[in-house]
Amino acid sequence: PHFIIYLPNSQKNICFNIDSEPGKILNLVSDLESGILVNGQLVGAKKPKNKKLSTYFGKLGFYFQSEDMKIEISTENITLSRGSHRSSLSWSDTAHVINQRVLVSVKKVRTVTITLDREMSFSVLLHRVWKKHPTNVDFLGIYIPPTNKFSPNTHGLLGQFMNEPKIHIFNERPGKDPAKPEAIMEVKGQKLLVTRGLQKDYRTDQVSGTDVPCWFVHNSGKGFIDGQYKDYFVPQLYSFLKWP
Amino acid sequence: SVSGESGEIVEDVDQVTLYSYKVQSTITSRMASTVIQARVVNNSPQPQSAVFDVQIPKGAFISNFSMTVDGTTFTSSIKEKTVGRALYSQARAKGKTAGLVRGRALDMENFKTEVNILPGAKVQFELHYQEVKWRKLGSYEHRLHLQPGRLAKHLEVDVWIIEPQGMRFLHVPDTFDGHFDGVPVISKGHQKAHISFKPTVAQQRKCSSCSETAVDGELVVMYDVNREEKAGELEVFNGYFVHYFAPDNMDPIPKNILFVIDVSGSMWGIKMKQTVEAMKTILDDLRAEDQFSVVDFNHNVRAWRNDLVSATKTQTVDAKKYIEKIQPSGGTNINEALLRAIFILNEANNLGLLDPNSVSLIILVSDGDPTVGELKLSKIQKNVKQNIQDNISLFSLGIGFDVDYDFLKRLSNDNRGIAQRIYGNQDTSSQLKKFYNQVSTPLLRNVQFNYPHMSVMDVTQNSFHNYFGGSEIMVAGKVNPDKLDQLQSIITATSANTELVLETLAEMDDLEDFLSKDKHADPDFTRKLWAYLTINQLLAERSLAPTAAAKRKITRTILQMSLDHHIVTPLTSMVIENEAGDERMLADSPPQDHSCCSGALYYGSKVSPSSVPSWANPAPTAMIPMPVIGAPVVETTPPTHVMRVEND
Repeated sequence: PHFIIYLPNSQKNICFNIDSEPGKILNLVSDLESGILVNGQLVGAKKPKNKKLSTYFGKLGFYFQSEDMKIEISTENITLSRGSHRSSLSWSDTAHVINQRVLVSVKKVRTVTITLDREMSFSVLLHRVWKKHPTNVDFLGIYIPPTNKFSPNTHGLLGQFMNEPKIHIFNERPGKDPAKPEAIMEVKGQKLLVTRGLQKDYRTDQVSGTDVPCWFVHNSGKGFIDGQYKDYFVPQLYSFLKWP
Repeated sequence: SVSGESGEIVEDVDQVTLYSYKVQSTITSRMASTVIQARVVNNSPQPQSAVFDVQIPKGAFISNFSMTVDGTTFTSSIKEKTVGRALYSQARAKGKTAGLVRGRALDMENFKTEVNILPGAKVQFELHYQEVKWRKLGSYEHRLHLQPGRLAKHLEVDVWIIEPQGMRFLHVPDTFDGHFDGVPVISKGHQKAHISFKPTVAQQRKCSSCSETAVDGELVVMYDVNREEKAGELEVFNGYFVHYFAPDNMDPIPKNILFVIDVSGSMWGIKMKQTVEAMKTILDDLRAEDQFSVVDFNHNVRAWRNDLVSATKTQTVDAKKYIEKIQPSGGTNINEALLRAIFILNEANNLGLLDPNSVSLIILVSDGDPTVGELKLSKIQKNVKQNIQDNISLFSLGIGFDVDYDFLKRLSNDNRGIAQRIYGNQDTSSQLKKFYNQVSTPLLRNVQFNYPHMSVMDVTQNSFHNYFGGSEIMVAGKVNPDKLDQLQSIITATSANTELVLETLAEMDDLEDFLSKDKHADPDFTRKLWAYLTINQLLAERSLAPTAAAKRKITRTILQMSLDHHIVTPLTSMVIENEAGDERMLADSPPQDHSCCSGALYYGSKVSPSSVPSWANPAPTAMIPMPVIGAPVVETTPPTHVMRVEND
């Protein structure tokens, strides 16, 4: 999966990507204080390309402890569990499920939007590929708009950036590849080589997406994220991250 | 004698020969139209009586009958009952009779015609009837009762099934004890199937040298359809729409269930034995989160427990022991028994002992009318209505023919439930269990079907107290053609403290292409389904009508619809006459029974179809701020074709 982190104060997009093994579960948001958890499980492409197997998010798990509610979104269906009671919708549905503070809205074969207390929302986009494509598989994207509703100790690959780190980008210059300028980004006391590139936002145009220029951090985001990406592996889809 | 193609002797000289017996059934999206045709020849030198005796499902509506006797054709027309009778009395056909009589078998009635034919004469009978396929326990069952009565030179049964949603499975169980193994031929596609049953004369014989036919039973076709959307399937065609709703994939809602069992003297013997047997299985099937109790009554009322208890193993074992000890005797006090059950549920509700997400059911099992206490049925109905809280649904199971089924129907329809007739015989237990299984898995509460933008009219009942897993709710109506090119539906429902809003859209011409390609598909199926649902619901509303004027109004509507849609209902008869109009027969529905057993599991109510409940319009999610174009905290995985910084 590719990550795009928008830093409102410095008005910059920073991006990085992580490739690991299918089945691995990465913690995206871990807010122990307010009991909010988001994890993503990786799914692999049908076969490697250039000896490299791409991985995507094939399943996302949301857990709202105060509601005792779990929402599991896969590329096939959406399962809601509240206590011991379970019900599921499919991506063919257009539906709203209202559970006191949690609203789950499914827009047929497009998005699932989860809203908590009408203030905090998560959008999950379904990317459906041609079933017989030799390598591509269906995958999911997740979008979390900036909010100050998370607690200060929130962590996770995305959650940690709810507290925006200070960055300074300087020494911008042509890169080895002229189409990809490079620069130095100073962050968390480190100087990282970053490369200019483009990512995509699919919320408005689900097919070709909207270009998002960003500074790419290499080595799976090392230096920009706390620790390294392996620190964010969790054993279960509903496991909180233990940090540090 | 008449020799068939293979040279076999079909009948001896003094018998009527059944030249052909053909049944053609087409199910177009739950709407089944069946034609049964028989041709007989009188081969004897004497006049003979030819009988055409067909069993049709009790909930079916007969739509046409024709008979050709030696070239004279009798055709049918549907008349208001008194008009029909008058016409019949003016020109009674000599030596010819026709009529609908109460069936001998489960939920069946007989259409029987008898005609006296001269030596060498030929007769052809042809009956048409329609019925709706109700989904029960996860499948639809189409039953064709085959009873040619004798060997037929040509016996052909064809069933076509056309289901736009596609068939999840289709199965033809062996219902002839293996006699016709391999004879039914099934050809099945994704959305269409054809079942053909054409035994040769030899295969028809009970044994190789027998002259009796083994074709005496039911050909049963079971199937279910695919369901992609939880909001159900909305089918629009020819100016009408039908909405099918059968969501699954959700955990059952807990239920609070009261079994109210008649243990009066009349239950003695097989009825009690079978009821006890059924209750033992039913109690075993209760779920741990269910609560239950048992009220048994004769001229006295008792309760296993005077309050609801959780259906733990120990409790159900104890309740079973209690039931096994019951010895039926004495009179029948339905009034007190029901009031006791209602009291137990109301009390539990008032004390907050009921899970707020649960549903409450009363299942009354009785085989007779009240003989003790309040005897007036309307009073009993009133007492129940006044005491029962609106979260309770009452289901009544009437065993045998001594019980006033109409009373049970009114009682249940009035209290969010339905009644069903149970036959007091060796399979009473399986009937009771089968009924229980239909209501044992509540999945949703307060299901309401809405069609916004004033896009529909004359919608059938669209608000239902419960939805039970394995069944299907049907709503139908007319569409406003000049309104939209799409029909939108919004279903609201509650499942275990979760409010559901399910939307679906149907294009006006979605089915055009599909149905036009199949010559068997019935282009009128939506209209017929609508008429069928509407008439059945009106029949039930009629019996609950609070005033004579209201009743008259409903009666007029039913009559007009029955005439418009050319079907025999309790208010119409079929007049069968020759061209000259001087020979007539009358086929009348049995006086009080026809309203029994339409097969529907639901009796709902009507609310304005364009009044979506306010809570169902969840405020749209706050627009996600995008301070920098396309650059909030996001994470995405773009397709590879985008030029981008690849990983290093």
